[in-house]
Amino acid sequence: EYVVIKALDKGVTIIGLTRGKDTKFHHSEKLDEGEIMIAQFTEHTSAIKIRGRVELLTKHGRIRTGE
Amino acid sequence: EYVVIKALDKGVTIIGLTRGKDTKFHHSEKLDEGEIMIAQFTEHTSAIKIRGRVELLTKHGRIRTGE
Amino acid sequence: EYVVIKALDKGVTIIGLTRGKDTKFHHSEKLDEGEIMIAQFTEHTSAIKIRGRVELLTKHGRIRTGE
Amino acid sequence: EYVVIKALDKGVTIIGLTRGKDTKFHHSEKLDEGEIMIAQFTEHTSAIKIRGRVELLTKHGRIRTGE
Amino acid sequence: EYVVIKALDKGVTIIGLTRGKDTKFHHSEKLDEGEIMIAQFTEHTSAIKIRGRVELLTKHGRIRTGE
Amino acid sequence: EYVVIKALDKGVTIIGLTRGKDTKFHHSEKLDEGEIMIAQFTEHTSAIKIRGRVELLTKHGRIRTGE
Amino acid sequence: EYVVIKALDKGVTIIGLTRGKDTKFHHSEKLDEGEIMIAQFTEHTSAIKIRGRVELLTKHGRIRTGE
Amino acid sequence: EYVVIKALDKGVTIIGLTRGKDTKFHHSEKLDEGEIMIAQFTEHTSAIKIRGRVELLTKHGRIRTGE
Amino acid sequence: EYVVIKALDKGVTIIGLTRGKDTKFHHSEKLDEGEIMIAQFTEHTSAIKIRGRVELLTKHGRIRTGE
Amino acid sequence: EYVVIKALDKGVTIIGLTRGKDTKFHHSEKLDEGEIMIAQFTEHTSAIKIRGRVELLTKHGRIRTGE
Amino acid sequence: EYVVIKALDKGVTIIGLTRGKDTKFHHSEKLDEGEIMIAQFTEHTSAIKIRGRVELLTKHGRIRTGE
Ligand SMILES: N[C@@H](Cc1c[nH]c2ccccc12)C(=O)O
Ligand SMILES: N[C@@H](Cc1c[nH]c2ccccc12)C(=O)O
Ligand SMILES: N[C@@H](Cc1c[nH]c2ccccc12)C(=O)O
Ligand SMILES: N[C@@H](Cc1c[nH]c2ccccc12)C(=O)O
Ligand SMILES: N[C@@H](Cc1c[nH]c2ccccc12)C(=O)O
Ligand SMILES: N[C@@H](Cc1c[nH]c2ccccc12)C(=O)O
Ligand SMILES: N[C@@H](Cc1c[nH]c2ccccc12)C(=O)O
Ligand SMILES: N[C@@H](Cc1c[nH]c2ccccc12)C(=O)O
Ligand SMILES: N[C@@H](Cc1c[nH]c2ccccc12)C(=O)O
Ligand SMILES: N[C@@H](Cc1c[nH]c2ccccc12)C(=O)O
Ligand SMILES: N[C@@H](Cc1c[nH]c2ccccc12)C(=O)O
Repeated sequence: EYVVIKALDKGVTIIGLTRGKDTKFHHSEKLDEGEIMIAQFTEHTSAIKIRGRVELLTKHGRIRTGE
Repeated sequence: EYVVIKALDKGVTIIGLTRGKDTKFHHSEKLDEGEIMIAQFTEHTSAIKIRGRVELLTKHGRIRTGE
Repeated sequence: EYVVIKALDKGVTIIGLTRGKDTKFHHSEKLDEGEIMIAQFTEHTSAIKIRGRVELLTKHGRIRTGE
Repeated sequence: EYVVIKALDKGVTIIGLTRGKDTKFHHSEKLDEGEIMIAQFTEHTSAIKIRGRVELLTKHGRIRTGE
Repeated sequence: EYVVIKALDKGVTIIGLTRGKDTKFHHSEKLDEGEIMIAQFTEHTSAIKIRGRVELLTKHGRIRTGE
Repeated sequence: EYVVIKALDKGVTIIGLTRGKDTKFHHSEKLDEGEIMIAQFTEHTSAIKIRGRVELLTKHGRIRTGE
Repeated sequence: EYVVIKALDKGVTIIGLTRGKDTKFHHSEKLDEGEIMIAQFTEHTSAIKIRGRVELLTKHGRIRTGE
Repeated sequence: EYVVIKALDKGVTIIGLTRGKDTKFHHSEKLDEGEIMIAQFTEHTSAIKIRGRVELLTKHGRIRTGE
Repeated sequence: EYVVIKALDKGVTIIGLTRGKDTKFHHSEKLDEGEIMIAQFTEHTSAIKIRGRVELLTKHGRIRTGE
Repeated sequence: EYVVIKALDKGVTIIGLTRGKDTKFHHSEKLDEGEIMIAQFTEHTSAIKIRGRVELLTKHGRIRTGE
Repeated sequence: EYVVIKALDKGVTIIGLTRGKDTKFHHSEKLDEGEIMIAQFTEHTSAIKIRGRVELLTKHGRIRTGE
C-alpha cells in the first residue's frame, strides 16, 4: 500500500508516525512546490501526517488541502 | 487497510483504541485545519474515534462531519 | 474488515459482542453528535450492535437510522 | 464475512445457528426499532435466522421483510 | 460463501445435504413467511435444497420460486 | 464454488460425477417443480450433470433448458 | 475453475484429456438435447474437447457451435 | 488459467509446447469444424500454438483468425 | 500470466529471453500468417521479444504493429 | 507494486528512500526529456521522491507536475 | 507483473536496473521500429528505464513518448 503526495506549495511536510505501542514522529520529509513523494506503509510507519498544501492520491480517492 | 482524515477545522482529534480484551485510548493525535492524517489499523489499533470537523475517506466511501 | 459509524445525534452507543461460544457485551462506546467511530471485527469482536441515530458505511452499502 | 441487519420494527430477533454436525440455536439477540446489528459468520455461527421486520444488507444485495 | 433465503410463504424448508461420499439430509430448517435464513457452505454442508416459495440471493444473482 | 439449479418442471435430476481417475455417478438428486438445489464442487464431485427443465445460475451467467 | 456446457442437439460428447506428459482421452460423457454438464479442471483433466452442437459458458464468455 | 478454441474450419491444430529449458512440441490435437477445445496451461505446457481458422477466447479478449 | 500473439504476416518471430542474471535468447518460435501463439512467463522466460507484424493481447490491452 | 514516471523536461530526478528505521537517499536516477522510468517498491525502497516536470502513473491515477 | 513496450522508432533502448542495495544497469535491449518487448519485474530487475520513442502499456494505463 502506498499514497502519492504532490506539493502544491513550498513548505509541505510529510511525517512518518511509528508503528507499535508508542506513536512518535520518526521522519519528516520536506517537499518543495511541485515535488512528489510516493510513500508506503511499512514495518516502521503505520500512520502518515501531512502539513501544507498538497494533492493526495490514495486508494479511496483524491483530496486537496488549502484553497 | 488505512483511512484518510482531513481536518476541516482546528481542534480535530484522532484517537486510537486498543486491540484486545480491553478497549482504551492509546493515542490521541491533534490536527490543525487543513492537516491530513492517513492511519492504518494495526496490531495495537482496532478502532479509531474521530472528534471535530473532518472529511473522511474510507473503502466504503467519503463522509463529512459538521455543517 | 471495518465499518464506519457517524453519530447523527447525541446518545449513540456502539456495542462490541464477544466472539466464541458465548455472546456478551464486552465494550460500549458512547458517541456525541458528529463523532465518528471506525471499528474492526477482531479476535474479541464478532458482532457489533448500534443504538441511536447513525449513518453507517459498510462494504454492503450505506444505511441510516432514525427519521 | 458479515451481514448488516436494521430493525424496522420492535420485536426483531437475530438467531445464531451452531456450526458442526448439529444445528441448534446458540444465541438470540433482540433488536428494538432502529437498532442495527452487524454480525459475522464465525467458528460457532454458520447460519443466521432472522425473525421480524428488517432491512438486511449482504454481499448479494439488500432485502426487506414485512410490508 | 453464504446464500440468503427469504420465505415468501409459510411452509418453506431449507435442507442441508452432507459433504462427503454419501449425500444425506443432515438438517431441515422450517421458515415462516417473512423469515430469513442466511446459510453458509460448511465442513458438513456441501449442498442445500429449498422447498417452498422463496426469494434467494446468491453471488450469481437473485431468483424467486412460486408464481 | 457453487451453482444454483431451479427446477422448472417435475422430473429434474441433478447428478454428481466422481472426482478422480474414474468418472461415475455417485449421487442423483430428484427435484420437484419449483424446488431449488445449490450444489458445490467438492472433494467427491468434480462434474455435475443436469437432466430436465431448469434455470441454472453460475458464475458465467444464467442459462435455461427446455422451451 | 469450471465450464458450463448445454447440449443443443443430441449426440454431443464431452471428452476429458489427461493431465501430464501424455495427452489421452480418459472419459467421454454423452449428452442428450437439453442436458447440461458442468465440468471442472482437475488433477486428472487439464483439457476438455467438445463435439456436437452446444452452448458453452466460460469465464471468457459464451460461445455456440453449429448453425 | 485456460483458453477456449473453437475450430471455424477443418484442419485446425492445437499444439502444446513444453515447459522448461527446452521448447518442443509435446502434443498436437486436431479439431474438426465446430469442435471446441478448452486447454489449460499446466506443469508440462507453458505455451500453445494454433494453426488454422479459429475463434479464440482468452482473459484478454476474443480473436479470430482466417478471413 | 500469458500473452496472446497473432501473426498478421509471414516472418513473425517470438523470442524468449532468459530469467536470471544474464539475459539471452533461449528460444525463437516462427509464426506463419494467421498462426497464434499463447505464451506464459515461466521459470525460464522473464521477457519476450516480438519481431514482425502482429496483433498482441495482454492484460494491459491490445496493440498492433506494422501499418 | 510499481509506478511509471515520464520526464516532461530535462533535469528530472527519481530518488529512492531507504526502508527501515532510518530514511535516507540510497539512489538518484536522472532522466532526460522523454525518458521513462518504471520503478518498484522493494526490500530497499519504501518511498520515492520525484523532482522536476513529470507525468506520473500510479494505481491511484495520473498526476502531472509543472505547468 | 509485466509491461509492454512497442518501439515507435529505431534506436529504442530498454534498460534493466538491478534489485538490491545498489542500482546499476544489468542489461540493455535494443529495439528496432515496430518491435515489441514484454518485460517482467524479476529477482534481478526492480526498475526499468526506457530511452527513445515508445508506446508503453502498463497496469496504470498507456503512455507515449516523443511527438
Ligand atoms: N503506533 C500506532 C500508530 C497508529 C496507527 N493508526 C492509528 C490510529 C489512531 C492513533 C494512532 C495510530 C499503531 O501502530 O497502532
Ligand atoms: N478492543 C476491541 C476494540 C474494538 C474493535 N471493534 C469494536 C467494536 C465495538 C466495540 C469495541 C471494538 C477489540 O479489539 O475487539
Ligand atoms: N459469539 C458469537 C457472536 C455472533 C457472531 N455472529 C452471530 C450471529 C448471530 C448470533 C450471534 C452471533 C460468535 O462468535 O459466533
Ligand atoms: N450445522 C450446520 C448449519 C448449517 C450451515 N448451513 C446450512 C444449510 C442448511 C442446513 C444447515 C446448515 C453446518 O455447520 O453445516
Ligand atoms: N456429498 C456430496 C454432495 C454434493 C455436493 N455437490 C453435489 C452435486 C451433485 C450431487 C451431490 C452433490 C459431496 O460432498 O460431493
Ligand atoms: N473424474 C473426472 C471427472 C471430470 C471432471 N471434469 C471433466 C471433464 C471431462 C470429462 C470428465 C471430467 C475428473 O475428476 O477429472
Ligand atoms: N497433457 C497435457 C494436456 C494439455 C493441456 N493443455 C494443452 C494444450 C495443448 C496441448 C495439450 C494440452 C498437459 O497436462 O499439459
Ligand atoms: N520452454 C519455454 C516455453 C515458453 C514459454 N513462454 C515462452 C515465450 C517465448 C519463447 C518460449 C516460451 C518455457 O517454459 O519458458
Ligand atoms: N534476465 C532478466 C531479463 C529481464 C526481465 N525484465 C527485464 C527488463 C529489462 C532488462 C532485462 C529484463 C531478468 O530476469 O531480470
Ligand atoms: N524508512 C521509512 C521510509 C518511509 C516510508 N513511508 C514513509 C512515510 C513517511 C515518512 C517516511 C516513510 C520506512 O521504511 O518506514
Ligand atoms: N536497487 C533498487 C532499484 C530501485 C527500485 N525502485 C527504485 C526507486 C528509486 C530508486 C531506485 C529504485 C531497489 O531494488 O530498491
